[in-house]
Amino acid sequence: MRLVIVIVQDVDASSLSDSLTSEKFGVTRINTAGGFLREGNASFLIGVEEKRLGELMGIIRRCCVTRTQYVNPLPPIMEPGEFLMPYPVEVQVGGAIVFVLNVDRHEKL
Amino acid sequence: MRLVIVIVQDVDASSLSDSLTSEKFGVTRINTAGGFLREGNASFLIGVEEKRLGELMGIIRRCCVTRTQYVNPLPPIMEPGEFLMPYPVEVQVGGAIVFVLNVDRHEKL
Amino acid sequence: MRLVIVIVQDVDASSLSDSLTSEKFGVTRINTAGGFLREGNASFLIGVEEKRLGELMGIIRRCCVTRTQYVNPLPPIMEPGEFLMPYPVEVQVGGAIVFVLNVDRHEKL
Ligand SMILES: Nc1ncnc2c1ncn2[C@@H]1O[C@@H]2COP(=O)(O)O[C@H]3[C@@H](O)[C@H](n4cnc5c(N)ncnc54)O[C@@H]3COP(=O)(O)O[C@H]2[C@H]1O
Ligand SMILES: Nc1ncnc2c1ncn2[C@@H]1O[C@@H]2COP(=O)(O)O[C@H]3[C@@H](O)[C@H](n4cnc5c(N)ncnc54)O[C@@H]3COP(=O)(O)O[C@H]2[C@H]1O
Ligand SMILES: Nc1ncnc2c1ncn2[C@@H]1O[C@@H]2COP(=O)(O)O[C@H]3[C@@H](O)[C@H](n4cnc5c(N)ncnc54)O[C@@H]3COP(=O)(O)O[C@H]2[C@H]1O
Repeated sequence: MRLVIVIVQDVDASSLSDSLTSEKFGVTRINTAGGFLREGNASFLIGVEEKRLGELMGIIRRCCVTRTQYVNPLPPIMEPGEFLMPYPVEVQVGGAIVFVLNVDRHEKL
Repeated sequence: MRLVIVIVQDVDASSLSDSLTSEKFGVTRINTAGGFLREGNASFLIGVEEKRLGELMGIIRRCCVTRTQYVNPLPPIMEPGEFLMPYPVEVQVGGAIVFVLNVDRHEKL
Repeated sequence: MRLVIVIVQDVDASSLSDSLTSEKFGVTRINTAGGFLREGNASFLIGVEEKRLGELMGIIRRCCVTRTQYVNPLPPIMEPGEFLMPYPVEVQVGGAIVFVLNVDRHEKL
């Protein structure tokens, strides 16, 4: 038995939780905050049998991996008659930090 | 030293915490949520000496083990003159998920 | 890789988080509560390379170690003409509980 601790952005938390429970993984969610940005994020505790660890990592990768999104920047306040073509800006979102711990003993009472 | 992570239903959280602290166990509570039902539940971090692990598991078992409760179902809306004898319904409550982790190093600063 | 779980008083949480991130440690904060006093406190998850564990413990010690503070007790309600010299009272604040766990596998996706 392994205990997997996964830290993801809030934006990916629900879809990760849904993907995992629909594949019959046991999942507990903790609302946490990043030390640097002080923004809310989500951490998951997932107890998993050793043989399903690869499958679990695959779901996390499909769901939360760091990816580039294009967002239209908010246009600056314009003078009358000025014209601006906003270019989409690249931002990084997502990402997951994963710690796999060994479990000495696991019980369901 | 072991770090025991116990996930229980909200309904059992306070009585578990009281039982443990009255037996001089160190206890920290985290408010969590189940991945499947999305309902609030409670997780506890409990650092414990190896020799008291059996006693700790005994308290968790007495407090939180899955048990059957009989609840009177809400009576359906009745026509005047109708009479219904509500039978109590069996539901499962409680339960605890326990992970025991090995602690490399423990300090109290 | 080690996963360090540190439980500190709320009063020390922000300064610990700032000290750690300014030294480039990865930090995730969990709002927790003490089992005995039922007061809010703070727990941190800190994934750290083995070779920086000593440095991490040093920052925790500088920031959160149990220390004596002198507080002026609230003066009792006095009769007119009475005079009382409040003596500062010693109280213990701070303190940190630290668990160091071994990490089998660590990934940043
Ligand atoms: N070793 C570790 N142990 C425990 N938790 C860990 C960890 N490494 C990362 N985390 C958690 O994952 C979140 C995202 O980290 P990531 O490295 O993707 O993204 C980070 C990183 O790209 C950057 N960052 C973090 N610390 C930094 C620092 N001291 N200087 C510059 N940039 C930093 O800011 C992003 C957000 O960081 P934030 O702390 O708010 O939020 C972090 C933190 O909650
Ligand atoms: N391996 C594990 N790792 C981490 N945390 C774990 C875990 N196994 C259980 N938990 C935690 O314990 C709570 C109770 O689990 P239990 O198995 O007693 O009771 C479960 C189980 O009887 C059922 N259930 C869970 N997942 C299911 C699924 N994918 N399909 C059908 N039933 C499910 O729903 C109840 C509530 O589940 P919920 O997720 O809301 O809440 C779970 C979750 O927070
Ligand atoms: N082995 C362990 N595992 C997990 N978490 C642990 C732990 N030992 C301590 N903690 C966490 O650290 C907080 C501070 O503990 P500390 O021992 O400094 O300071 C403690 C201790 O001096 C005292 N205390 C705790 N339990 C006691 C008891 N059963 N009887 C008498 N005094 C107690 O009250 C203070 C506050 O305790 P509280 O439970 O509210 O808050 C605790 C708890 O959240």
